Amino acid sequence: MNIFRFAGDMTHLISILVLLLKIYATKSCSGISLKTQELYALVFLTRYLDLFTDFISVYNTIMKLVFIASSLAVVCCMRMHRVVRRSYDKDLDTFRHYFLILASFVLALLVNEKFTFQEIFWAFSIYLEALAILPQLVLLQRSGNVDNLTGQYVFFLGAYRAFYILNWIYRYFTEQHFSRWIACVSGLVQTVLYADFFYYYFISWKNNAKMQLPA
Amino acid sequence: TEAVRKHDEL
Repeated sequence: MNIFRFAGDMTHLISILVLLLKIYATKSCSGISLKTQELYALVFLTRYLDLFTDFISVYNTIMKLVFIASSLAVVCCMRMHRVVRRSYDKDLDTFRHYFLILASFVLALLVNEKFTFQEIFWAFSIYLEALAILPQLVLLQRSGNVDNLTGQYVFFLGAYRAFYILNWIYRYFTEQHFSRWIACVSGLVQTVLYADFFYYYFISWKNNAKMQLPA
Repeated sequence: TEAVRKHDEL
């Protein structure tokens, strides 16, 4: 464990806490893409298949449980909660996310560390996570204005993978035979997808104005 | 043998 990875995990945790705060405090999920939340639940469920077979550390196990539980809780809340689900932007959240699942799975079959059930699903979860934010970014683009908590949620979600890139650089220089090129390339793509969001987020922060995404 | 390395990252 190094400071970059720990900062990344904490940033990821903060993004989840901000999302939960937004939904429970405002009793609204407007501006949140249910499809992105579903993709993230799938990412965690397929990535942590080794939850009960490989024990890494208490920290690792607890964080995996928190990520799985929180992503499922958000999906259930957005689907079931009678108050929250009324605020879901159903007609704006129309990204065909099944294509993302299919593309990631096909790529995972072709490019993986080892052609085993667990490794294929691990690669699948890595590729899917890189694309999972797309429905959310499209939804924000369509809805134009971004409320503060949603903006902070997306910002922290993007920032966490940027910390992981620093972590991979650090591990590359400090550990022999460290090669996580599947996660590295995918993490780079993931972070680049946030680039324009980060730009408009920074502009709104500099002008102390409400965040506007160009229509 | 290339033991399948554990994924120690989240």
